[in-house]
Amino acid sequence: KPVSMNAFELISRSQSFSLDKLFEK
Amino acid sequence: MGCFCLKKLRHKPGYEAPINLASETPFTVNEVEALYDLFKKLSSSIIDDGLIHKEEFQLALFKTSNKQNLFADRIFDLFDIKHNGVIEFGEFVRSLSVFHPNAPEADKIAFLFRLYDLRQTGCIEAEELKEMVTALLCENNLSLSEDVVDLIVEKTMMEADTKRDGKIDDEEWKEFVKKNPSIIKIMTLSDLKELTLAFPSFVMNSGVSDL
Repeated sequence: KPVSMNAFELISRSQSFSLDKLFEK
Repeated sequence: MGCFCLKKLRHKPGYEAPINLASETPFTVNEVEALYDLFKKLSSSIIDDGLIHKEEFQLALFKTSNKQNLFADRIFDLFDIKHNGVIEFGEFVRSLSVFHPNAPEADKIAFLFRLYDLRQTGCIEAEELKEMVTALLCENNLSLSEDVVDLIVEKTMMEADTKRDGKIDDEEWKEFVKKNPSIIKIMTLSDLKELTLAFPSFVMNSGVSDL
């Protein structure tokens, strides 16, 4: 239900923004 | 009489002493040295020059060095504090420190604002918001009609742009985050709290102990 979310919530929930992978071995 | 060689530890250009970086950030000296292990790995993945190039950053995030990603580009640009196209060790530690669970929330809010201010005008404009939503859909192979994207942007601007001038300024952003705290969750990396566990090899090499 993307329309019920604000754009920043959408961005924060997506995998587009994740630095976790920097720590993967 | 025995003989020994004192081999001087040589660091690449851009290296900064962990003790200095630890004094400016929530990291301990041991953790900064653990980050140096990680930095060495990332900065030598394509060109072993002690600097993280954009391709190396992309390689670490996406396992490929030629994937275009708007958010990764923005993060790289913000980490590249000197704007010289590469991330040095000090820049890496200082920038990552904002993602530390104990970093001040105000720093996280300000960093995210700068990240979303794509054209660095000091405001997040509706057009930038649309660009980010479109990029995120594209990068995740999702498709929504342009009308739906416009609706999402419009709804967000209605909530955040309380001055109704078509852009979200710093003050409006802080208020918006207060009402929607979940949007700064991405500014905290839990891995940063257990760094020396994530990189135990370092503990073997270090003479420093935080314990």
